[in-house]
Amino acid sequence: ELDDGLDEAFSRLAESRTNP
Amino acid sequence: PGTGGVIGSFVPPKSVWLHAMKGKGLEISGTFTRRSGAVFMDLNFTNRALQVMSDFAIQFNRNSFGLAPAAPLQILTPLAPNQSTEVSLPLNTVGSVMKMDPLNNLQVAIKNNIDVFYFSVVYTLHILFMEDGKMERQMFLATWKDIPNENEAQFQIRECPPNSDAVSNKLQASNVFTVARRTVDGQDMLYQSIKLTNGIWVLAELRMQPGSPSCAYVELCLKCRAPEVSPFVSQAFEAILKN
Repeated sequence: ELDDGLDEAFSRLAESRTNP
Repeated sequence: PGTGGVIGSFVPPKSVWLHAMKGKGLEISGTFTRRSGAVFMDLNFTNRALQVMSDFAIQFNRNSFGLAPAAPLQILTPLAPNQSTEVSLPLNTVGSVMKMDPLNNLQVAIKNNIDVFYFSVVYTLHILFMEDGKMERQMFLATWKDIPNENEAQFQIRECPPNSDAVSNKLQASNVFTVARRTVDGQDMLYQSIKLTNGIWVLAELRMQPGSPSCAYVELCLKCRAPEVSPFVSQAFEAILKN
């Protein structure tokens, strides 16, 4: 699977919203 | 038929918009729907007067999203006493715009051979959710970052479907598109986008605890450059999810 960095960016967003 | 599990878009039940007492015998009930990319006002006319009704026509006042009839009201034969007829009036969103209070208020005038009658209705905003409302992921992340925190609104919705798949499927049937999903600390997070007919984008984050009973609630966060629409988008989420 091509990693365009967006998967990681969404993971960071979700993480930052759960544990600000 | 035969496909099981396919969910249609949300259609609120009809309610009475004009009581016979106020309509000199004309009773109108109705609802709004979105079907195949178009908005419809589904109406039921009942003649509770002692005389025949004819020459029906409809007009809207200017409204927040430019809703207007896309065709004349088609009631081709006169309505005899105690007779009812169903009409589906196609609408477009290219009418004159004027901000209403509340935002989803619509003032309607109906005429027949007896008189002209006026009434106000409110519609659920999902009828304005467009079929091409799935935002590209990179654009979503950039837009989310770009919209200031002051434009973020939080809502709680109770009695939702029991898991994020069911929530996502139900919303998608009404053009709320899931762009990404993550699980963090046991919570499911859905990132979703909506495009309104006037081009306004709304971004959503839905947070829910998987495996909770169906009486559980979801936390909804909405980000939008026009934050005055957020409470009405939240109402639409609530109506879709509880339906």
